[in-house]
Amino acid sequence: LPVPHEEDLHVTDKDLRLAESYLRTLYVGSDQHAGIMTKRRGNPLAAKLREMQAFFDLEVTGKLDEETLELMKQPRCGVPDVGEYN
Amino acid sequence: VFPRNLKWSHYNLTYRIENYTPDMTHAEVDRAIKKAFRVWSEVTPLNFTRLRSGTADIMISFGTREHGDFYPFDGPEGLLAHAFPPGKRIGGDTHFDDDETFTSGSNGYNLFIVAAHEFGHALGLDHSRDPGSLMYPVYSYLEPSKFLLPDDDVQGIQSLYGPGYRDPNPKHPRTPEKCDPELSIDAVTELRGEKLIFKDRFFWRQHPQMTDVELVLIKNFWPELPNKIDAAYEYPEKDLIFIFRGRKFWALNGYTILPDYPKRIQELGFPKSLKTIDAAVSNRVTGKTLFFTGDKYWSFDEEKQMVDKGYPRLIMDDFPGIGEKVDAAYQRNGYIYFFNGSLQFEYSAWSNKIMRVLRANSILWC
Repeated sequence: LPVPHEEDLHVTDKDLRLAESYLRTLYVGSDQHAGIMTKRRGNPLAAKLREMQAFFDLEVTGKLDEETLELMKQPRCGVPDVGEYN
Repeated sequence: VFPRNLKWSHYNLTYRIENYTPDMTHAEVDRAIKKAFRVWSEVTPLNFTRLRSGTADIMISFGTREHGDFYPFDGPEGLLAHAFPPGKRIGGDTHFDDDETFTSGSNGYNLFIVAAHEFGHALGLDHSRDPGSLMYPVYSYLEPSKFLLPDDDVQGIQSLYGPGYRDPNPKHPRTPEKCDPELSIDAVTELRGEKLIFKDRFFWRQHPQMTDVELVLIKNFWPELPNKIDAAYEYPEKDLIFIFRGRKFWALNGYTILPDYPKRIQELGFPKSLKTIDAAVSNRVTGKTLFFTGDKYWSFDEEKQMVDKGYPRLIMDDFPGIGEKVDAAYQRNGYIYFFNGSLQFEYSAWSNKIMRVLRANSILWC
């Protein structure tokens, strides 16, 4: 997962695991789109991250910034935001 | 709605509560579930009947971690529940993560609020990007007794099933559109360099480095504050903002509401007859805070913590041209911005005159 370079942003391993689980659970199916992205960008998780940032009207940086991580930690529904239960 | 507009082909739906959470009494769970279904039956032709045995359209259960549908829960916090779109077998089924604490109140997670959201999925609604909607993915507490289904959710469910016959509350709350040319606002304040623009149960957060404003529910930041406020101002010397609603006001230090608040505005020296504050703005140069109410305003000395003598005065005597009432106000770089309806007046504190008249929504970069 791309992380901003700011020194003051301490993204812990736990944060990274939370973010990865969040994206894999709730941004399902964007792997297909990411297939295209993968060829271009090579990182399906970054593609999911961009989708999540776009869904929540965050700045679409493709990086796990503070605002994004903050939102990922909020209690929520487990139904995917993008894609669906198969 | 979900891809392929998944919906039930019949309108008389059944549900069954298969088990209970230990957090609440069975009667409380039954009540919350029933009330959650009523949210949707009031705005559609759908009917919900409870079964006590056998298979219902919507099977409701509490479980933890891997609970039989290959979509495991994640322990306390995080994911609270999920539901499956309309369909046979698992279709419509709704599962609650029993590692959470479900309640009938504001502590833990209110079962009625979570269930109403999940039943939206069970009926065919996907997540909404409207932060004021029930189908927004992130949980926010709403007082169940005052709950009104937001318009965004009504539009969604009625696109699948049409309207009901007996909507007891046809006035469904809408999320304010920031670039609505008729936008009027409730209150504005600065907060540590950001600007907070309040409207109904929301505020827009505007950060100088951000390219767009962010719409947030007041209760997501400050659950103890009311759903709508009258006035707000920042007193940077003490790193505080003050929020006013009716005769009450709160002091906030960032996310934290100071103890001993809310207090009554009469404690600031206002007469008992004063019921609300319409707007408030603090002038760092003079150390005075101006409070506007009706067609009058007061000057308050923050150091002495008392209302200045000779007040109230008429707004139109000292701020000619801004109208007879003020909805909101804030100060920046020697100007005071007064909001009145869909207009805002840029007022120069030096030359004591209006420099520009703008649309209220221009504060939101519209």
